[in-house]
Amino acid sequence: CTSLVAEDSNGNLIHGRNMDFGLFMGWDMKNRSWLITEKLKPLVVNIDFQRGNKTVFKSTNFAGYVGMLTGIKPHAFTLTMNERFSLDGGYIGIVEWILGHRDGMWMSFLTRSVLENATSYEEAKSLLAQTKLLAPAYFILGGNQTGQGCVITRSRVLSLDIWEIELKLGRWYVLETNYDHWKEPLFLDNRRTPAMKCMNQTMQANISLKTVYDVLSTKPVLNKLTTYTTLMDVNKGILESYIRDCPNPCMPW
Amino acid sequence: QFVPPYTEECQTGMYPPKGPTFKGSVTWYTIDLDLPPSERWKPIITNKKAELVTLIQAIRDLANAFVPSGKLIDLVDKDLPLIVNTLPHPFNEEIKGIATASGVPLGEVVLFNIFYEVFTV
Repeated sequence: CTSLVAEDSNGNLIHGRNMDFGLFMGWDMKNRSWLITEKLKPLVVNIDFQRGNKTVFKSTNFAGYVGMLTGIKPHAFTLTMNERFSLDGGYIGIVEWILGHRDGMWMSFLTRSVLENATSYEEAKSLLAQTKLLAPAYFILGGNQTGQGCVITRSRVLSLDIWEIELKLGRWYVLETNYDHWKEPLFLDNRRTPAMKCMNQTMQANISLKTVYDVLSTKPVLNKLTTYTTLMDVNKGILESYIRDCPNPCMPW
Repeated sequence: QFVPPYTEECQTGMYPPKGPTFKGSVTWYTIDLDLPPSERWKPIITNKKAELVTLIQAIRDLANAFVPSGKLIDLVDKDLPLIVNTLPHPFNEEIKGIATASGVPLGEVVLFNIFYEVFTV
């Protein structure tokens, strides 16, 4: 996955993401693609969740998956999550759950309840940072005011780091793939450097939904695992998603 | 660009989406949160039933490739339904509603929904 939140020169916040999934789940030699990734693409749907005929939040889902991986609470905040690998992973959380320790939350149920119930960036950030989880994760959150963009690095129990947009330091965007931002990514899977190169080349003055789509269309940020790209503008309340393909030659991840 | 990781120049002019990297747009649905949780996903699942069944079958095939005896699928079909009632409301009821609307066994819909935690295995 690649997720980013960027602030343009007018203080507007734009959130973009590539949803990559299906690693090592059946490589199709003939088509040079991942089996499960290709089966997921036709299941991608956009959903407008309403209460009293009013939009509460909007999301991009795989049909049948009730949790949230990508969503927007219009005029309030935007949220995506990326996978985080850790030996202290979800399987430990599942064993604890089966043994009756149920004070943790399933990751995508947390994101769903945040999108459904939180009303502000700060409240969402607090819930995502402090709620105990069954599995580690990265939460990428954007708000509706200048400076409101962060990557929350979560272990199952702790919030290890909250990395925020800091215009005074020249950090006009935050970008997360699947590795802690203070560490080097796995050399076999460095999508971070190409993505940040393109963001820096675009420059803050030119950032928009269009140019974020360009960044997320650049190989290897776009790869064989990419099922869809989502673009969100919180103040306009826009969420739009596109199913992707990666023509050969293209990285398997 | 022709050697892994196939890093290319930063793309420009890709929007509006077109060309070989654009596979299709995404359909919009509405979910009414005032409905009982078990009813909320019915319209979507009715529309996407065939694709969901195809995905689940692909996962079954993969599971059988790893565990040819079928014991893994047995475990999913027999034991995972037991976990659904431990899941918080409304997710438990929504998952049951999806299993009913799709005809996919409940354990397999549960697996799909907790896959993020399972995948770390």
